[in-house]
Amino acid sequence: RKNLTSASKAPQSFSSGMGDMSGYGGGGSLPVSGLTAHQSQVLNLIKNCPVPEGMSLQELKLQLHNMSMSTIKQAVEFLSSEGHIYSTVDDDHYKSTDAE
Amino acid sequence: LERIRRNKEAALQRLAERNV
Repeated sequence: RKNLTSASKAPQSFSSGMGDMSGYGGGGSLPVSGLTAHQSQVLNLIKNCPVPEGMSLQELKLQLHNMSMSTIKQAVEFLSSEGHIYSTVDDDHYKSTDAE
Repeated sequence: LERIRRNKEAALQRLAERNV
């Protein structure tokens, strides 16, 4: 595990809390409709990522153990083409546009 | 960093277009 979070003083409970949620199907209280469960899970994780440069694909994979890397990449590509997320420092890091 | 900002604006633009 890289020491990414130490730079931003991110509360560790935040990301582990999201990890718990990822096992639960990603349905629930999602503001964005028209997405698959996978896509909204990815979007939610990115949305809740406290790191300023956004969330990396590796991190998404770590939190979404029920999803394959290619599924994650597809979801990320879709979300990015829809404008929900955008890449930051490189094509592996994504941040959400929805500020809520 | 400038690139990131432009990416964000482009994404916001796409999102706005989707929402109209």
